[in-house]
Amino acid sequence: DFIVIKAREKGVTIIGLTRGEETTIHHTEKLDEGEVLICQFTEHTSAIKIRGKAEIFSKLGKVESE
Amino acid sequence: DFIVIKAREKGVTIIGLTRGEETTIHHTEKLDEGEVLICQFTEHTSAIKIRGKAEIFSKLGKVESE
Amino acid sequence: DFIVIKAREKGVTIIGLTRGEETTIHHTEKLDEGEVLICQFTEHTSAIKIRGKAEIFSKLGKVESE
Amino acid sequence: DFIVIKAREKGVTIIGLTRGEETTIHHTEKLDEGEVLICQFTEHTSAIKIRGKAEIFSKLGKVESE
Amino acid sequence: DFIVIKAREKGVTIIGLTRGEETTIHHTEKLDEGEVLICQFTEHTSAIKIRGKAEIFSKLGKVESE
Amino acid sequence: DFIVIKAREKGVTIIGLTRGEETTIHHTEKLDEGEVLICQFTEHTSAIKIRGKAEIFSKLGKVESE
Amino acid sequence: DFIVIKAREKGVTIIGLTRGEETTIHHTEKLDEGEVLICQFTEHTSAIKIRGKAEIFSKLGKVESE
Amino acid sequence: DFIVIKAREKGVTIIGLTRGEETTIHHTEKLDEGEVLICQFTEHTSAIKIRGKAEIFSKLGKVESE
Amino acid sequence: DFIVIKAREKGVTIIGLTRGEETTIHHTEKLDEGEVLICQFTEHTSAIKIRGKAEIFSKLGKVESE
Amino acid sequence: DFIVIKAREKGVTIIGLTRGEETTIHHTEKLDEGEVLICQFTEHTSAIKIRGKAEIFSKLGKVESE
Amino acid sequence: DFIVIKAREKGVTIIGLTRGEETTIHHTEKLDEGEVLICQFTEHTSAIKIRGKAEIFSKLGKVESE
Ligand SMILES: N[C@@H](Cc1c[nH]c2ccccc12)C(=O)O
Ligand SMILES: N[C@@H](Cc1c[nH]c2ccccc12)C(=O)O
Ligand SMILES: N[C@@H](Cc1c[nH]c2ccccc12)C(=O)O
Ligand SMILES: N[C@@H](Cc1c[nH]c2ccccc12)C(=O)O
Ligand SMILES: N[C@@H](Cc1c[nH]c2ccccc12)C(=O)O
Ligand SMILES: N[C@@H](Cc1c[nH]c2ccccc12)C(=O)O
Ligand SMILES: N[C@@H](Cc1c[nH]c2ccccc12)C(=O)O
Ligand SMILES: N[C@@H](Cc1c[nH]c2ccccc12)C(=O)O
Ligand SMILES: N[C@@H](Cc1c[nH]c2ccccc12)C(=O)O
Ligand SMILES: N[C@@H](Cc1c[nH]c2ccccc12)C(=O)O
Ligand SMILES: N[C@@H](Cc1c[nH]c2ccccc12)C(=O)O
Repeated sequence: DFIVIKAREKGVTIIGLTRGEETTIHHTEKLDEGEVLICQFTEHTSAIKIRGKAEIFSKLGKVESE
Repeated sequence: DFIVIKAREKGVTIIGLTRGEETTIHHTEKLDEGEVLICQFTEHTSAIKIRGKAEIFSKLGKVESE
Repeated sequence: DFIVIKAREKGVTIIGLTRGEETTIHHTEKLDEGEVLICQFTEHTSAIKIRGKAEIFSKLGKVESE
Repeated sequence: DFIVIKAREKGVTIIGLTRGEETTIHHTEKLDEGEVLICQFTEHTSAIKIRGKAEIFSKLGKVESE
Repeated sequence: DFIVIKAREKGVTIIGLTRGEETTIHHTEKLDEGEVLICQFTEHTSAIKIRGKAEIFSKLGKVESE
Repeated sequence: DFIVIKAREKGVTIIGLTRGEETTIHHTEKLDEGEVLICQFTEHTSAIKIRGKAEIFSKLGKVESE
Repeated sequence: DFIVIKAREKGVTIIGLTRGEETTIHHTEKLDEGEVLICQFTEHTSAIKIRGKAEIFSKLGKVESE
Repeated sequence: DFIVIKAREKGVTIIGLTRGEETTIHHTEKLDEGEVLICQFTEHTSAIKIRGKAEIFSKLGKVESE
Repeated sequence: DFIVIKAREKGVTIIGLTRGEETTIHHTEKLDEGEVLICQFTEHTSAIKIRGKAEIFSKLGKVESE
Repeated sequence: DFIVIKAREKGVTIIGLTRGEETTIHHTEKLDEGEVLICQFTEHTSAIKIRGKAEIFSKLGKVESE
Repeated sequence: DFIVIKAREKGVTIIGLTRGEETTIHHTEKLDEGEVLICQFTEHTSAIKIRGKAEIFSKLGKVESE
């Protein structure tokens, strides 16, 4: 499984949360407006948080963060 | 399997409940209005509870918590 | 497999029944009105009983407990 | 595989029959009107019998016991 | 794989035939009118015979025994 | 894989042919009019022959033996 | 994978060809008019030849031998 | 995977080519007009060549050799 | 996975390219007009090149080489 | 899983981010206008970032980076 | 997974990029106008780059390189 994120403004942040007993931030990826990030769920990432204005595509459809 | 949650108000809480014989809270993630969290069922999370106003997308469709 | 439950009144109870030779209650989760619980069938849960007014979504469609 | 059962009257009984060479009753779950039970086929349950007035949902569609 | 059987008269019999080199009856389940039985193919059951008036649902559709 | 057979006359015969180098009859099941047999392909059955008037349902659709 | 064959005349022959380096006939099944044979591809059968007038159903659709 | 071939003239030939480093003919099956051959890809057959007038059905649709 | 190739002129060539670190030609199959070749991707073939006028069918649809 | 990227201007960059505890850049591929890159998620790539004007196709649909 | 490439001009190049920590060119295949190449993702190829005018078909649809 992966998701596609297109930033609609500068400074959109995509936060990778750890898999396992603890839930902490292992990586923060910053996007400029118009940039696209495609990222999977992995052995180290079981939750992803998105801040800022972005379009988020997944197998469950499209949703917009604000 | 994962679910997509978009907060519709400040202070939406997403509660991860433990897999196994015991059912306890192992993590609470707080969202600000407009933020989006995408989270999987995992080795440690077999139930998820959502409090506050949010849109919740899963393979079973969309439902709104209040 | 998981199910999505949205409470339509205060005090909705979701009862997890044990997998195995015996069928007993291992956990009861209480929901306030508007709260949503998403829970899987697991190594410890092979039957789920719902009491009170709620909307229940599964791959078999939507049903309402009363 | 699981089935969803909604009781349409008080005293609906859901009977779990054993998997294996013998076919005997290992559990009987009683439902009040409006209650919902969602139960899987398992290592111990290979047949399920329903008595009383209920709506039964499975991947094969909906059927009503009387 | 499972099938759903709804009895349309009293005394419907569902006969489980053994898997293996021999084909013999290992169980007969009697249904009253309106009762529903949901049963799987299993390690011990590779053929099922239905006598009496019933509705039989499987992934191949609905058929009525008489 | 299984097939569903509904007898349309008395004396319909369903012949199980052996899996393996040899192809011989290991079982013959007789059906009365209106009776239904649901049977799988198995470790011992890799071909099935139907004689007499019956409706035969499989994932390939419906066909009538005469 | 299996195929369904309905004989449209007397003396339809279904020829099982061996799997492996050699391709020889291991079994010939004769059908009377109206009889139906349902047979799988197996460890011993990787090709099937049909002679005479018959309807042949497979996941690829229906074809008629003449 | 299998294909279905119906000969539209006498003398249609179906050529099995070997799987492996070498690609040689391991079997040629001749069909009379109207005969049908159903054959799989196997441990020994990774390519099949058809000469003469025939209808060829596969999961990719129907094509006619001439 | 396999592809179906129908030659539309004499001398169509189907070139099998080796799987592995090196990419070389391990087999060239020549088709006469109207002949059909059905060939798989295999342990030895991970790329296939087609020269000459042919119809090529794959799960991705039909394309014509010229 | 793979994605298809078509550059709509010169100098589009496709950045491969490492799988694992660390998230760093392991490769940057530059495309000229009109060039197409098709790339998979792999043992070493669990996130891909695209800068510049491009069309990006995935199983989740088409999106355009700017 | 494989892709189908039809060259629309002479000199279309299909570049295989290595799987693994390093991303380098392991093979370049040149196509004449009208020639078709069908190639898989493999143990050695996890990214493919196409230069020149071609039609490219994948499970994600058709795209044209220029
Ligand atoms: N560390 C958690 C992260 C997580 C996944 N899904 C969740 C849902 C709710 C809260 C936390 C989570 C886990 O792997 O299970
Ligand atoms: N600890 C429980 C959590 C749970 C999952 N599904 C449930 C349904 C009802 C009650 C509890 C649960 C388990 O893993 O099984
Ligand atoms: N302990 C039982 C619970 C159960 C599952 N499905 C059932 C159906 C009927 C009665 C009980 C059950 C089991 O694991 O099998
Ligand atoms: N003990 C039986 C129960 C059963 C399943 N399917 C049946 C069909 C008919 C009669 C009995 C059954 C078994 O596991 O096989
Ligand atoms: N004992 C047989 C039962 C059976 C299954 N399918 C059949 C079809 C025809 C006759 C018998 C059967 C077997 O396991 O194979
Ligand atoms: N004994 C044969 C039975 C069979 C299956 N499919 C067939 C097709 C043709 C002739 C015989 C058969 C086998 O297992 O292979
Ligand atoms: N013995 C051959 C039979 C066969 C299967 N498919 C074929 C296609 C062509 C010719 C022969 C065959 C094999 O197992 O491979
Ligand atoms: N011996 C070859 C046969 C083959 C399969 N597909 C091909 C495509 C082209 C040329 C030859 C082939 C192999 O197993 O790989
Ligand atoms: N030997 C190469 C052949 C190949 C497959 N797909 C390709 C794409 C481009 C170039 C070469 C190839 C491999 O197995 O990987
Ligand atoms: N190294 C990370 C890369 C990654 C994948 N998905 C992510 C989502 C958010 C942040 C980082 C990532 C991992 O393999 O898990
Ligand atoms: N060597 C890289 C090639 C690659 C695949 N997908 C990518 C995406 C971006 C950059 C490089 C790549 C790998 O196997 O992972």
